[in-house]
Amino acid sequence: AAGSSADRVLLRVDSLFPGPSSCTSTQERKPITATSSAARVPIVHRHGPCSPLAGAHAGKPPSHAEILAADQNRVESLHHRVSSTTTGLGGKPRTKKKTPGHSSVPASSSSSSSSVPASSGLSLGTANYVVPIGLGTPPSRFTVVFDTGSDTTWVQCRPCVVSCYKQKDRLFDPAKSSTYANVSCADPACADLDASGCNAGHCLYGIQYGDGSYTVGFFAKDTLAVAQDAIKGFKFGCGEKNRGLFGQTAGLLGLGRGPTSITVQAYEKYGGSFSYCLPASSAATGYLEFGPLSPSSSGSNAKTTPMLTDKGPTFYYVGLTGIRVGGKQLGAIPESVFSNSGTLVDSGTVITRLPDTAYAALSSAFAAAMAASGYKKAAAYSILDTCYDFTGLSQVSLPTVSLVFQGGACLDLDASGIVYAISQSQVCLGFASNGDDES
Amino acid sequence: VGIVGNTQQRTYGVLYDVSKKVVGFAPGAC
Repeated sequence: AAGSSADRVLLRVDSLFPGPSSCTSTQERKPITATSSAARVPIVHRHGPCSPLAGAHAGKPPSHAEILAADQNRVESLHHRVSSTTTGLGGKPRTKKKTPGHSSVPASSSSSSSSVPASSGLSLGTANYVVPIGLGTPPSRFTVVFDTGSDTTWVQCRPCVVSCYKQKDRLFDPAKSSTYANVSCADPACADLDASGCNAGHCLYGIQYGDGSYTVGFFAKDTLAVAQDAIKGFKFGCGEKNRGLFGQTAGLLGLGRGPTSITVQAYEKYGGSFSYCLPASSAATGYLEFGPLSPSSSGSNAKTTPMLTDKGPTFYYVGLTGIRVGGKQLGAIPESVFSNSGTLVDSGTVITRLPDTAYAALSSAFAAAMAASGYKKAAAYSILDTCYDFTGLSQVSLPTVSLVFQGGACLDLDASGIVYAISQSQVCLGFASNGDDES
Repeated sequence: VGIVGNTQQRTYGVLYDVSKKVVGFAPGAC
């Protein structure tokens, strides 16, 4: 992480295309060493062969065109959320909204989403990594989306007063948990919600995502199980009106920086620390671990960069300062290009977005290195415009790509992180432009 | 705003510590 001086990295082309039944199970290179204060659960890709949601009845996985369109939708809703939560970078967070018409939300038979506020959550179409959690006493197990770009955890709940989408797990049934309770409207936690309401003294939550998906229901508390750990009194949304692109998941685990996130709610237990590893392929397993960084989670060889916390809640901002291609820093990008726009780390966005000046320099340097190696260009695909035809090749040599952060921490991308594969004849640089330098 | 997406995070241990206000990257974590 201190930065590689290598200028090339090898990639086996077939590793980009795992078969539908080729789950390679856990591929962790380091032993899992449980610590007294850490809890670790597996992360898998929602549509990959290791996913508990995959299978004959899960429906067709989305096409690359659909994935990239959903990714653009998420980025646009993220940009909208960032601009509405700050008055320019470093500005004050926006005022919280109360849910209009809130008292009738859970009981309403209307399918309209007009009674929940717009864009209190991101578009979720590409938050494609899922983790197992337990909820209630005795605990019921659920597979939920893992999202560092939002705060409030929620699951679909019985009796589904208005509507529920189809999910793989059984619905959470509050009546069967001895530790379940609704949060009262007077509880200060109710005011922590981005959008809240009140019904007969019970606090209501509402989240509408950028793609039109939404969840509305009771804000509740119960015991959350993460691996072997139990977090008592964990506050979450018990969704009674849920619709949208959540696939077969039971809900969402919010890992943002805001007050309703698990990060903040379990602060006393884990000290506000967590880490994860996303696997190189959708056919492998990564992990999500809460608690102080242990050697098993690579804490010992991690390079850190300041978490910039003055730019509003929820998101994890960092200071990107430069990009290296083939071991050489791209001199055409003034550092102000990054500092003017800001940069955040998101588990739910697929393709890294850069200010246009930075993207143009990166794609140009990458293309020059690929041309020097004689690789054949391919047509652009959706938001990806720097693509290659690897037909007939079993291994390719890519220029290294590194992201350099404030303080010198460096992300020397794994080969699997440099490109995004549509097909063997269309493998593209896995970055896209924000369109300009100010967006 | 720029966004570091999940494709680029693959195989790295991505570490968040709200109390120390740091984000970390560790290669070869999975």
